[in-house]
Amino acid sequence: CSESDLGPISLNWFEELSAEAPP
Amino acid sequence: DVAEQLTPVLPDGPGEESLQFVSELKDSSCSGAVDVSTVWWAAAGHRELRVVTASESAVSLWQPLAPDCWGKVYTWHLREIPVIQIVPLPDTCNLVCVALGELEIGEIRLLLYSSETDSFEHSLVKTGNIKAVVGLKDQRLVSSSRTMQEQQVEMVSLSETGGSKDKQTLMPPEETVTAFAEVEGMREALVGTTAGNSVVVWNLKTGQLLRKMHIGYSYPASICHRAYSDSGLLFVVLSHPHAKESESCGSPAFRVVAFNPRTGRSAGVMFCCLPPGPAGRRGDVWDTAGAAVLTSGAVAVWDLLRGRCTAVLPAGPAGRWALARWASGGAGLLAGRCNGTVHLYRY
Repeated sequence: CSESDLGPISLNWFEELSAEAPP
Repeated sequence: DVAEQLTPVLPDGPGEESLQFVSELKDSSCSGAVDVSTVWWAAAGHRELRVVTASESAVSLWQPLAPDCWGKVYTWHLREIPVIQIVPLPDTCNLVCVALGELEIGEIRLLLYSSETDSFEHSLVKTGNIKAVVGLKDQRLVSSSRTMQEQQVEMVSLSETGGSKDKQTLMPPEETVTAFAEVEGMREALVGTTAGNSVVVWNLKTGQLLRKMHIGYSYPASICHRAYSDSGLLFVVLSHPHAKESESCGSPAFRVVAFNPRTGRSAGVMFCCLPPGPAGRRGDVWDTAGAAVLTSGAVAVWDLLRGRCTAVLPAGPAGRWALARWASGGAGLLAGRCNGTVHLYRY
């Protein structure tokens, strides 16, 4: 699967989503 | 006949990855096997892998006595509520976790040996209308339970003595959680599947629900088995117990789907099919190998990375297989018959 199918990929998705999600 | 029917689905034959028979365990007192598993057990300064077998009313611990010989060490009798399944606790020593109930799980118990009282005991960990449960590394247990009003998702840290040391409430999604899977290599991440056919991701440390991602309408009621995080993507192994057979791709046994947790978009990566004809039943995944019992009574094994069936255990004259479970730490495959016979295979 390519980035165009799945959108921009981030290696730090877990940390980023944890910082953005409601506590 | 079954072996002949299944041979064509193994393009290169059984090959190197086929299953090698190691040993047999026979529980003559078993009236109907419901599950089989393995547990690490330490006694007298020595740690070994033991087999656990469960019938509706009893759970037995088996010790290797000699090559190809197993002896029953102890049997816990649980007569009030039937045992439904053994809940594997990866990397945990001297603790067996079982789920009991009728149609749904009503309670979760720990079975253990207490050196204080020098006796085998069992203790209650949780009761309720439990929809899904999973054992995680470091003696942690996550479960989802439902009342009329709300869903509760909770992680408990288990103590060696059978109690719960610590509790963390996880934010529940609106839809009922139907299964959990640990994320390989990420201690604080957990994925789940929901009744609305979504994959959800939690942060176990904070209890946050990080993301809900829809799987799609092609395969309803997906169940997650395992997940791996790699190169910014979350690869989830799913099975589809209620999927219909289609002409183009047969019956799906396992699918590997890549999710981008940042965008919620997904793409199918690998698709493992059941041999033509037989439908599948309960499946189990270890590392990148999947195994499932087919309705014909055979066991099929798949390489989930290459998407192909690598081995088949036909039902044979001794009877149909009813259970297929991977042993801890890659020790092989456990295949069980209803009469209490368990075969251990090296894979």
